[in-house]
Amino acid sequence: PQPEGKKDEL
Amino acid sequence: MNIFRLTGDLSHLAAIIILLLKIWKTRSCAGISGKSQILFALVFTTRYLDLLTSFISLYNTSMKFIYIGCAYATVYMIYAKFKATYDGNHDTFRVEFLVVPIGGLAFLVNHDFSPLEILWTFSIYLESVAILPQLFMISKTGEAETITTHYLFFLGLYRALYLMNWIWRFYFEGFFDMIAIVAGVVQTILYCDFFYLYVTKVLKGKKLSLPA
Repeated sequence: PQPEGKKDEL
Repeated sequence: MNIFRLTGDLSHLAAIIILLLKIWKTRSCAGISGKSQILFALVFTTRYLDLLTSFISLYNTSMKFIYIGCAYATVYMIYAKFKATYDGNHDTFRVEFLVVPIGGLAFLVNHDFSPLEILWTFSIYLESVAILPQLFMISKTGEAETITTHYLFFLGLYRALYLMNWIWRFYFEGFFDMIAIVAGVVQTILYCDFFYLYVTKVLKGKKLSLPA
């Protein structure tokens, strides 16, 4: 699951 | 951000720049699979649509623009500017056999059935096999220019470093994304044969030629 729903990786 | 992800991103950036400079400086895309470069442009386009919806950081946004810009510039140079040097006879991998099943898989296996998420999932799956036309082309020509092998080395290394980044993030942040991890493992495995040849041949000053 993503942190706070954001995709922070490239 | 951790050291593995940072070096992974820099390795990826190095690969993209090495390829761009190779084609630009030698004014030739001999030995380069245009199909793989089209797939990479598609990977970045479908993955970075969130540029329009969310801001994460200046680093994140600028790197995405650089990746997309370089990918399209590379495709443009292969199919337009230096088209005469494009070796279409050896770049014959049937990419439709990759794109169609992966498109279906992205609809079936994803974290959330929303357009942006499905496109992101499609791009993760596609990236794991996008290098296949390039590896296939090298197996057909039986050799690769040394600069091309450096491009492939850094490209393969980047996702291997991302695997370490995911281990780090699982251990320290409890973060993990099974889809990205499984696709990343597949992607890195596809480079193993190349990594072996790169270390045993190219790093010893020999030319990379097949069969090994």
